[in-house]
Amino acid sequence: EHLQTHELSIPPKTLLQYTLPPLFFYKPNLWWPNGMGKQSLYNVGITVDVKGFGESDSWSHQFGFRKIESIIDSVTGGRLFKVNGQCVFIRGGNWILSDGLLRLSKKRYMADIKFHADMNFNMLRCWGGGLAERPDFYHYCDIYGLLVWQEFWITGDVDGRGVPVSNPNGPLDHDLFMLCARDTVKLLRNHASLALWVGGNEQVPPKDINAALKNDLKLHPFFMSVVGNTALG
Amino acid sequence: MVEMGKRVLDSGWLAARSTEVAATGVQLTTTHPPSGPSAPWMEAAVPGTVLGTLTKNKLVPDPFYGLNNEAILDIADSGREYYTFWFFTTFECAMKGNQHVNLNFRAINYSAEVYLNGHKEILPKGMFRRHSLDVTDILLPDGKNLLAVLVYPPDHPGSIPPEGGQGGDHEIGKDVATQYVEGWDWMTPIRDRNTGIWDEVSISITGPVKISDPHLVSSFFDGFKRAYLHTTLELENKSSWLAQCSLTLQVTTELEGNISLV
Repeated sequence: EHLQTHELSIPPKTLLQYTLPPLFFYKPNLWWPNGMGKQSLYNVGITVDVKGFGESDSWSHQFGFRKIESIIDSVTGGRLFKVNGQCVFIRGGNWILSDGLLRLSKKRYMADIKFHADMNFNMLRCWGGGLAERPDFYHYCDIYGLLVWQEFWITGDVDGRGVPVSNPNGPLDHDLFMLCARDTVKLLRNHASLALWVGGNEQVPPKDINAALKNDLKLHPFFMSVVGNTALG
Repeated sequence: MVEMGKRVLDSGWLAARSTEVAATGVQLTTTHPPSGPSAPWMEAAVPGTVLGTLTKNKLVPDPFYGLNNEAILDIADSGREYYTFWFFTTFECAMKGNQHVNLNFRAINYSAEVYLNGHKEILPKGMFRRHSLDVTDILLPDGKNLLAVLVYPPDHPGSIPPEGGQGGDHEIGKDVATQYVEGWDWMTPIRDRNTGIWDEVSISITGPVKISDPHLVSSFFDGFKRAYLHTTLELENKSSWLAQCSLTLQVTTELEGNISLV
């Protein structure tokens, strides 16, 4: 039941977006953060065969079934997280990057992230003045159950603060910022550990960037109805 | 038929400071390729940074020991040209009819010129973006392909005040790049501002139809008893004829060892 094949025709020199019918699962093994259960991952494989040629391309990814919700608590002002309907007590660490010379090997990521899991952490927050972390980082966060809070590249360097005063309106090229943000989302969005996108470090990005990020990252109406509670993002 | 899929180009790279290389990108990738790691060329760290390459070759002391960082020239004092570097490698890829090849850079800081077998492409600015070039018509069917990449540092590397401080003079924030590199309360300034090919380089070989950026989302009902996997993807037909395709989605879970449940 977890195998689907669809026939389609693609005109020459054409790029198209294709949505497959939803694939049904009964009681899938859920992905849980570190300390709450197993980090169950399914292998999703997609193959396209072309008549007269054979297999033309393939793609695979380890996918975790999980539902992550977070809201700002009106009483405490703090952010609350739920995973698969269960409240999570966040034990998090601030992450900038693994190495200042960007020697970011798989082995290094595995050791660093396993170390944080062994410390009983369940979240890493990637600071806005650091990196949009790499797929290998997210892969090991998927494996070891570290939720990831990923910030975009906005800090006190880009809000008119500091001495000398920084540019008050973010990076000079807002279109480039959004292009990089959209591409980063596409690169990382399938990882089970990815919990939250944040505009920047301890502040709100310039108005146009913030509006564009909020618009692009809002939940699709279909999934809003599935969640059944518009307060949950 | 050449095996399809992705091949990572992470070995055999050379690097040289751009001001010490007389040849042009076209010459480097046609008539005058570097012969090996002899000056001004050196073994390069790819993926990695220019400072990583210099450290690897012991041309600068390791900046993370003691006060070694003080002995390394900062880009504010040296100028951007000092940390503008050539990276060079070769690879073989003899694809057959109806196959297509893309050259992929998962991230470069900050912009670059790419030369492949004498052909030039510009990789525009931005530290956090992927670049993918269709090089099918540029590849040599037999033998080595020559690839040279001229990597430029961020446009606004900024300068570091004598007293240091949060983010130096904040100039780096004008670019879409990582900002800790001008130094922070927990970090010394990174002298090259992390200039380099800092993430994976690969070639991907496909047939006429290519898959891009699949998006997987799950939805749940009845207290997680029922779940649906929603899949959207982009398909590009690079051929000049109508492609009749079979698209297959398969989800498996590993039970134990190499035994999978379908």
